[in-house]
Amino acid sequence: VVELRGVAKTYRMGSVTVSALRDVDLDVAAGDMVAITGPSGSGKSTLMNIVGCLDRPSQGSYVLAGRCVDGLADDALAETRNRSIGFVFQSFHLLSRLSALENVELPLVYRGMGVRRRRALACQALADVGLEDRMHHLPAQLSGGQQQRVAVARALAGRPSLLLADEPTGNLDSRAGRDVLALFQGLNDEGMTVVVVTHDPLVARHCRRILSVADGLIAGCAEVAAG
Amino acid sequence: VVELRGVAKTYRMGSVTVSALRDVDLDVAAGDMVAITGPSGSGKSTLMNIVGCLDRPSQGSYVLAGRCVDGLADDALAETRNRSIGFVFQSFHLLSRLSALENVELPLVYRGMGVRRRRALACQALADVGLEDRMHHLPAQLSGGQQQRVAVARALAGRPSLLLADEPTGNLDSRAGRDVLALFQGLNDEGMTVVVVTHDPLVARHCRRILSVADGLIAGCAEVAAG
Ligand SMILES: Nc1ncnc2c1ncn2[C@@H]1O[C@H](COP(=O)(O)OP(=O)(O)OP(=O)(O)O)[C@@H](O)[C@H]1O
Ligand SMILES: Nc1ncnc2c1ncn2[C@@H]1O[C@H](COP(=O)(O)OP(=O)(O)OP(=O)(O)O)[C@@H](O)[C@H]1O
Ligand SMILES: [Mg+2]
Ligand SMILES: [Mg+2]
Repeated sequence: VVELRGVAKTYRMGSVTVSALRDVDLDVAAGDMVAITGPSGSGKSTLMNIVGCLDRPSQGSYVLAGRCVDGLADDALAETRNRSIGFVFQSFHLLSRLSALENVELPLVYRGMGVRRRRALACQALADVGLEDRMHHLPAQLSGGQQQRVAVARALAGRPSLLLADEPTGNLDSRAGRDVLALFQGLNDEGMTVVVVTHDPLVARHCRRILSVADGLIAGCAEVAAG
Repeated sequence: VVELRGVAKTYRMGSVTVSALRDVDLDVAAGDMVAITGPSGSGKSTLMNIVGCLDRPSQGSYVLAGRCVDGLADDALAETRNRSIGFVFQSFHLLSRLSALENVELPLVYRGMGVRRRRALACQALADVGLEDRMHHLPAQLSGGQQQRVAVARALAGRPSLLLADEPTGNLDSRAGRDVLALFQGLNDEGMTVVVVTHDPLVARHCRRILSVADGLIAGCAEVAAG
């Protein structure tokens, strides 16, 4: 599903160049469940934004489900993203004037889904994360962990084939974190490909492989023993 | 230092009333180091916002360092806050048009501190959290964990007598999280009163007391064995 070759990402700030990613090769097969770990500032979110077609690499190539995406025009890139990728942002990025329910419905609106079906899927996704009694709250009327769970529901509502989650349990207590993880595992068992950035060893242990990122490179890859 | 009696906080949304806090008594002595834990949505941030003079209780009384604050006018409340409280918000609340250094300097500007001294304190605080080479980055040019560390530096730069930190390590890997905790402990040893909301048992274990919040009430209090 995901094939990165020699991907780099550099930012220029005046005379200084920051290399967020240096030379990354990454393969994720359909149905895989992969964890990405690494120190703060090592390049994990930059990598996820490129895999999620939210940002373009400075160098290298990216093939997603057999299609080369690094050369696509902006609207074709957005179309690919909306059709097949669900994304949980590290900083949630909820729209402040929309309720929890409307935020979860939004990706389904972009896909042109009918009102009745989109409302049913969004309600179900919010119930899956334990927020059936907070659907009409605005983000400012939710706790940090509740906002994070709305972001998770938004990524899952449209049943994407690829789920990219950037620290999806960072603001959750261990109980709520386990519930989100169980949700991801259930969807992975049904065939969804899942990539999770996490600092939580408990989350990483539930994946098949753990990739560790350091200083813009994939420094290591460990298979997790089954069971 | 902090004395809450019978504090409640309710939000009215149309015909629905949400009780974020029900009936909270809380005492924090000078030089204490207290952890607050509890499920997502249980009322932790609401409690911290009231203790930090950022929000007012719907009922009950609050005495801070011998002064009754629940009746103070807005600017007197802000003056009390700026002089003696450092706050790390759960969602950082960095100003997007200011650099990391300018964000850290801002509370010192409000206090009327001179440019040279405030610049020196802000640089030191960013170095304390390992961000000396990211001082001129805007928040959008920093990773999630780096933004969180800027928020920690901003709370500490002015050496407040009371530090309130709401999930200060939620976006940090275990190494960076330990560094922030060590910083708090060092300041607590020097006499700073510290209250930390956390889901991380490692952080809670380093405090003297752990208060657990559930459904808007303080459900339990455990002393942590020394050593
Ligand atoms: N403005 C508001 N209007 C209505 N309800 C609110 C508002 N702000 C917060 N709440 C509700 O109050 C409750 C307590 O929120 P609070 O932010 O204190 O939780 P928390 O313990 O910090 O949770 P988390 O661990 O997820 O950050 C939540 O159920 C939330 O939905
Ligand atoms: N727009 C930008 N301009 C300059 N540098 C940037 C920019 N965006 C990110 N960086 C830098 O790129 C590096 C990688 O950032 P990234 O967000 O990928 O880290 P991360 O591994 O996700 O960290 P965390 O665990 O803290 O979220 C960081 O050192 C960051 O400062
Ligand atoms: Mg990140
Ligand atoms: Mg909170």
